[in-house]
Amino acid sequence: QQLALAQSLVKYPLQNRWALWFFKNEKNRLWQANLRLVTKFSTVEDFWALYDHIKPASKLSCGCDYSLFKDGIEPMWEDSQNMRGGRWLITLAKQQRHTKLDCFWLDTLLCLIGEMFDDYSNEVCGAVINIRAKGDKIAIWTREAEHQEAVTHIGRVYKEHLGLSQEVTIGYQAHADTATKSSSLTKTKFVV
Amino acid sequence: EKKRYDREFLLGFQFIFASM
Repeated sequence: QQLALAQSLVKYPLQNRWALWFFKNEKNRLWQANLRLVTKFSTVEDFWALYDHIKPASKLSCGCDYSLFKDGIEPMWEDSQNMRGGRWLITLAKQQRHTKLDCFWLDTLLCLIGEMFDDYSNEVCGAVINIRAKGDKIAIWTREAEHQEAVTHIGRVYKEHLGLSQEVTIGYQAHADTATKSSSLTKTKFVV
Repeated sequence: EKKRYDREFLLGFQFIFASM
């Protein structure tokens, strides 16, 4: 009985401690003031307690973001652990908000907390979901845009976990390129 | 040793956790 009790109390620890952030676009305030840390967790149980408690991404109002980042990394390019990195970007069509968005976002979160990128999981910084009228976006952010082997491995595994077919390609953009883009098109560094 | 969990375990956990 004691063993059963002990087992029921054991929590399943994650490799990393993660922080969930929420961003709501209120024009009259500074950008940083619109970004809020929701909470941190480091066990499977606490992840589900949080996930089942918060509003699904598809129900957020336009202009809002969720971000999940390793503790100590802020969800912005400027963070020292993001600035040399980039992101694998998934752009969704408008109608996919009610069909695919929540599934893709949950799969993205599970890839992160489950450390599903094998030896390259430590290259992952976090993930962001942007709810936008012109089309929602989900991205996994990695640490070093120049680490081609790590970045392409993460992209391939990510695409597989999302169940995207071979014909569908996803692109990786370095934050430095996104930050300084001259047109609406950002240079794509890798494709899988 | 790295703490890794696969998708099935994590999803299964949500089900068990929700039914507790």
